[in-house]
Amino acid sequence: GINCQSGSKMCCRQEFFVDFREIGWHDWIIQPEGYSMNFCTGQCPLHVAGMPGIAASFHTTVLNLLKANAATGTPGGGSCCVPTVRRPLSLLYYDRDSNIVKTDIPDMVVEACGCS
Amino acid sequence: TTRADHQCLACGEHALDLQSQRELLLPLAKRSILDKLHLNQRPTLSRPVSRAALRIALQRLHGRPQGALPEADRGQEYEIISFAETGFSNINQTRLDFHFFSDRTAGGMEVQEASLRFFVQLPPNTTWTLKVRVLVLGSHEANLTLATQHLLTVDASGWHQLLLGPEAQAACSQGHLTLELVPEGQVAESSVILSGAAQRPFVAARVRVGSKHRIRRH
Repeated sequence: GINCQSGSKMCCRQEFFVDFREIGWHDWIIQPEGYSMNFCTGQCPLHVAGMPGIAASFHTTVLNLLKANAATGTPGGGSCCVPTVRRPLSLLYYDRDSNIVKTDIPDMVVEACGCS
Repeated sequence: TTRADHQCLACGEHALDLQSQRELLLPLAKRSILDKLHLNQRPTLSRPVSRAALRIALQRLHGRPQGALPEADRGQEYEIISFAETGFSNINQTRLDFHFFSDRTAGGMEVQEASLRFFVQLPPNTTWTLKVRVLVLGSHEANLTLATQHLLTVDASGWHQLLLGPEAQAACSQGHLTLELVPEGQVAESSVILSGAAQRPFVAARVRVGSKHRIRRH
């Protein structure tokens, strides 16, 4: 996957960090200090459609462009920029009775994006 | 999430400026975490715990054997630390109340394991036998009855741990556990069970959300 850089329009992972102190949640969430709610954004042109990870090589892109041109008439076409790798968010927090609770919430952090 | 110009974030240009992205995504992040924790709103702390007690509890918790692999079908699991409220006590016995109920028990909690951690201050070079009684509410919820008791020998001051049996686990699942610690055969000048801010007794329980809850998630 690719991390979004300013100016890139291709499918990439946009990092977005929520600081619990900033939103006033640092009193009841003990650890971690924040949550990386990264998300996927950008375009998935036809020649990279169906590529779960975007190969950076020129050769792959050209080959795909040829395939895409050949497939232009194919119905359906287009794809979306979606998460391809995710990991859990481990939380240590106080519940309403001031008990300390530790749990892992699956699939909460997007690690990489690709074109579906 | 649709934007004002009806284009979804993932399928269009990076048109949003950073500030409007933040305004859009912060509430989403809050809602996402609360939903996954089955909470309607963020908890408000009625009884904050001192940092010292928290640090000691976490050290105790992490004292568990490392490398214990979770079973493959573990599902949503929690580890809950509940600090004691010291009920009726005198120098010869200490009663400890632990509360576990929250909206998580609405779906039923299966306690897999529970252990009591408490701090003892003994006179030097002495060995005490402690009786730990597990009290549960009787069938008519009127009075506490003795469910079982454990005998524990302590020969040094400091933190001690007792793995609790099925009766105590069942009481935790119901949301309320009461224990009584009684020194055996000794006449103490003062209570040997300390419950100051940094030595507050607590129960560490490993629980799994009940199957009914899981069905709802499907």
